[in-house]
Amino acid sequence: ANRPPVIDIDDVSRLVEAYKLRAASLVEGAAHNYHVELGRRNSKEEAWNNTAIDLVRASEAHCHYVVVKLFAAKLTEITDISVHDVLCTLFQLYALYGISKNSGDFLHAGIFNDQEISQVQQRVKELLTAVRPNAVALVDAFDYPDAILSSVLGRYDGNVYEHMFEWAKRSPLNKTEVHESFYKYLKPLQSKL
Amino acid sequence: MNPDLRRERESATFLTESLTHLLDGGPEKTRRRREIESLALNDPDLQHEDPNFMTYSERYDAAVKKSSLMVKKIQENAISNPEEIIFFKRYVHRGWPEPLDLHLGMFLPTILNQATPEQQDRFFMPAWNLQIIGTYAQTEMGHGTFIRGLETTATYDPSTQEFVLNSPTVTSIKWWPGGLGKTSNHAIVLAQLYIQGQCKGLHAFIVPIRKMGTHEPLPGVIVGDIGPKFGYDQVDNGFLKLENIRIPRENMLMRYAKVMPDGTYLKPPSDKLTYGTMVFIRCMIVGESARVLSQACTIAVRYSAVRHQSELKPGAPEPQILDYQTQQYKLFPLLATAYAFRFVGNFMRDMYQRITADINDGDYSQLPELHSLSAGLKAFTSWVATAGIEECRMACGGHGYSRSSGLPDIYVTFTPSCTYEGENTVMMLQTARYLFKSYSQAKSGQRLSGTVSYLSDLHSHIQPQQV
Repeated sequence: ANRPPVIDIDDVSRLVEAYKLRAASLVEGAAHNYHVELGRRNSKEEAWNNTAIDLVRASEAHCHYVVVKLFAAKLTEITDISVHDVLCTLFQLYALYGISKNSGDFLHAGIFNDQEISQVQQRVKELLTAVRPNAVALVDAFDYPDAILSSVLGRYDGNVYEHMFEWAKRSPLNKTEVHESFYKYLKPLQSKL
Repeated sequence: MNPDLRRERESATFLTESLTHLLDGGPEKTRRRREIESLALNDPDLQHEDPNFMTYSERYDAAVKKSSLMVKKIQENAISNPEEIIFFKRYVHRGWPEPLDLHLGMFLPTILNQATPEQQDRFFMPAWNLQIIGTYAQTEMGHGTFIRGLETTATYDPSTQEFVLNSPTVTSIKWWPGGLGKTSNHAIVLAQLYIQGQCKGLHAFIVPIRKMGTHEPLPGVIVGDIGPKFGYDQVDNGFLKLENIRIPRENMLMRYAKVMPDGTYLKPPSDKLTYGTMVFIRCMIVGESARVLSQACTIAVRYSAVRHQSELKPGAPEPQILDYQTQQYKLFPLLATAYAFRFVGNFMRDMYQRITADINDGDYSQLPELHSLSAGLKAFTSWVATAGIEECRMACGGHGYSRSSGLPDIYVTFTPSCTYEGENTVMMLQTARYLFKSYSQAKSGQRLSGTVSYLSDLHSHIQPQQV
């Protein structure tokens, strides 16, 4: 428990390394399980099918590593310091959130210990606070005009409630004050009561 | 402007425009994108009613009208860069799928990538001018991702130098292709090629399905719409049954594999080349995952800044729901994911273009990595994005359930990508096959390159850990 952290959880390259180790570990684990299955059944196809869950997990870990690696690589290309800072925060959040959600893999491979996973979870909460002041600007930067978003809730001007009311008025059911189904079905019923 | 949103924008620590430039690839690209956007959004011919208040048939009708106008406008405005065509198309249809999606996104690219120069001369311009409207018919009612299991046959008849196409069983009926039901008059049909009784595997054929002029189905062609779906109301996903349809030998796409007039068969340099269009779409799906997730995040984050609810401190005004840690925990990791996927989407687009150029120069060495990575990342990103859109919807409380939020439409429009162009679990297993092969090579001492190169260092990296 007193072992010093092997990986600095704020260091971009170390986080990439952690994902690489996780992917490698899961690929190796899946290959090992396949060979065990093969020894039991002597059929490659059956062994493959009986290892499929491990194989899918290995692929997911590989893809996750590629995403983290490419995100980290992008950071090195950014020259605007304020943009770099905010994207670096997002990178850390992406990487650490992924570790906290897949902590079993990282623990199992010995990449992190319990104490470090707790640090990761705490750091995720701190990063949420760090992202908060820039959240709206970060989505604005995607630069989707209202006509493309087609969303009353996501309007750029934020005048949500007025437009929600206007939108509802256009519902086909509001074309008449009383819908014809009332005269067809409910009124005859009511007149009998 | 809502005062909360104004305050949020004023307090940001960076210039939004700088980040937009980074995402677009530079200020000039942002300018050009906005120029195209403005062409589409401000054109009075391209305005439309809210599809939410239309029936299935009305939505299809409105979409066909816009698609026809769109092609005319692309030509009028001389938009020829493929990326810019995609932008224009997206702005015209406001992100909705449309009946010409497969014509523009699969039929034309397949002709460009898999047809001989003579075939391109014959088919490309008529297709560009919408005389030929095509789709890409691969999936069958009983066969999806496992394409070796497809049953449609194309039997070569050397006496007439024709292929005879058949759907021999009910399960072999082509099912799902967009634009097949009512819009298209041609289809690229994927079928098992038979020459002198021998199956040569899956090949692509250009098959006329409706008569030019009258648009009536040709004799022996049974074609129609498959009916309402989870979404995609404006697209006529269709079925196609072929009964002894004869097409000339020149209608097989022969850039790589060839059938000579006497029936001599020349193999393609790689079997994977037949699936090039599918790989292209898988690469595109990675970028699309980023797009839809970023749209869902935009909606949910802005609304969370506007919406006030409950109280954090007794007696204090209702806070913005974005100030609740639980709301941040729902949305901010997804926001980070949207950015991550954007960069990965750009990478996959560039990788596809680079490797396609290599293939054109006769270098097929990178093809397996492209296949593996596009399959895995297509699955990984579409799964995460689909779940993320739903998370964003629920983060908007009850109003997220209204179609006015835009979130249900984003979801139903994007979630099919988890199953089309390869069901995601099968995609992951394809990637696993490549990883497994690479791992075995690394273990035998071979140096690996590309994204799997880390497997070469496996034994030096993985050290036993003291528990």
